[in-house]
Amino acid sequence: EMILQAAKSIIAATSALVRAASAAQRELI
Amino acid sequence: MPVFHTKIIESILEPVAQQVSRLVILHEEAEDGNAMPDLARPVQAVSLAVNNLVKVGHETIESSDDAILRQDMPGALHRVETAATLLQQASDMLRADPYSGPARKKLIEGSRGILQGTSALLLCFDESEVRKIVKECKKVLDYLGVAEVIDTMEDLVQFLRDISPALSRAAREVASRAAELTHPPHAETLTRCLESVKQLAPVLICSMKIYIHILTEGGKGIEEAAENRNYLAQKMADEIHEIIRVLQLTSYVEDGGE
Repeated sequence: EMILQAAKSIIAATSALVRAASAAQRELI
Repeated sequence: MPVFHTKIIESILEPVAQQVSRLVILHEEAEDGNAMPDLARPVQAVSLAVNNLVKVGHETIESSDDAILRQDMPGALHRVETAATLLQQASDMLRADPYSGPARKKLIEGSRGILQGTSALLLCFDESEVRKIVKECKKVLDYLGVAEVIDTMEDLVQFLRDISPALSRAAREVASRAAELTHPPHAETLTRCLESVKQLAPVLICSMKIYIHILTEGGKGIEEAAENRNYLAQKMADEIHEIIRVLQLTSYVEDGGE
């Protein structure tokens, strides 16, 4: 289904964003 | 950590759910934290994906004849759009001040919002898929409801022609749904009830044949034959009602807090 694919894409993009945001913080801990 | 009731929803959402939880912990542990990198590109990628999801979501709404989906899905789409706006604002604020506390909060709120909105959207879509399976099951129930009035072989042949494809379709969809569930007791109940329905179906047809045979041969023992047929039809209907009940459970606590 198209909607599942679209949801997968949004989650993949959010995942990349969260990883980028976490990386800077991880260095502190 | 939320619990996802189907394997496809779990596979889509669980990795990011873990990451968002980790992000929250990292921010709590790091307190003021390091300077945030420029998040414009990943935020832009999220915005593009959100735009696509909104487009596909509206197409799904337009093409669906499911009134509940048409009512519920716009709210979930709006939630995802609002979360994307928060991420955009967080990115803009962080570019001006990479240490901005409110921007970090917006970032976490936006990430959670994407997760929750997408989760709501997938749940809304999944519930609509379940309603399609329930519809197939109800067709079988409707056919079972007329088993008691079949009193000729011609009618029995027509009954078989009607119920067989409906039963096959419902069985196929219920089996596929059972394989998709993450909660084993729900999957096992569906499988057990489905097996029971499959075993009862030929026995019911046989009991209907016996009833018609006795009716045409003079009627001795007709009451017992009718009782047996009705019992089997009712037993099948009970199993299908149980399938419908379990299909509609989307949370582990709904069935008594297992």
